[in-house]
Amino acid sequence: HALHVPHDEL
Amino acid sequence: MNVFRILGDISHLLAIIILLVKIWKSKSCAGISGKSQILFALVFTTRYLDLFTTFISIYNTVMKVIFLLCAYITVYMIYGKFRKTSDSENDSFRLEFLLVPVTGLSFLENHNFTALEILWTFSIYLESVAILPQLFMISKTGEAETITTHYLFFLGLYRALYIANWIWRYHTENFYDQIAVVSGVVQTIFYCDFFYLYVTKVLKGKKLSLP
Repeated sequence: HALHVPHDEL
Repeated sequence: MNVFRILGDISHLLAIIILLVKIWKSKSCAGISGKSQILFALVFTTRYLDLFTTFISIYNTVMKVIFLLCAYITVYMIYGKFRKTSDSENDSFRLEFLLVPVTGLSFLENHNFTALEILWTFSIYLESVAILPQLFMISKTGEAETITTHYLFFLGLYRALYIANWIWRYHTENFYDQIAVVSGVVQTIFYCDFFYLYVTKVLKGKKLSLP
């Protein structure tokens, strides 16, 4: 499922 | 951090540096869409507001700062230092056609209805279309300098590598971010036509010119 985590990508 | 992600970031950085060095050495920004560069500066600004709220890693922070600085220096070169050389007549894409739908969509489809999250979403949607003024300019003038095509190639390669990164992350971490993935795929599709021309013309030593 689409788990929302902090945006660690650039 | 997987190999696709790091190569993607390097490719992105390389694209930005190629453009900056090209403008600096030729003392000209002819053939470069200032509007696309403004959009990229806006993309980084709205996305990297988390520099103030969340620490992820030194790598993450340093890269964000470099991208932001480069984006603003590029905009300054085009609209400040080398303004006289810019092709404003051919840079005629109407930005409101991108900004209005992107703003609307970021309010409608986001992970959380908070200011930072909406701005992050806005930046993701905007990045997917930010290159359009540049591609529009090339289609209008019918040509691009070879060095400009290298810039576009590395920018497109970065997007393609990020897709590989997401496939990898989905399989290894069971992680995916739907907003980023959908926008990323859309963005990569915009480069396909250009990739074809790059491989068939530029890599064979010809200048990129459209019939």
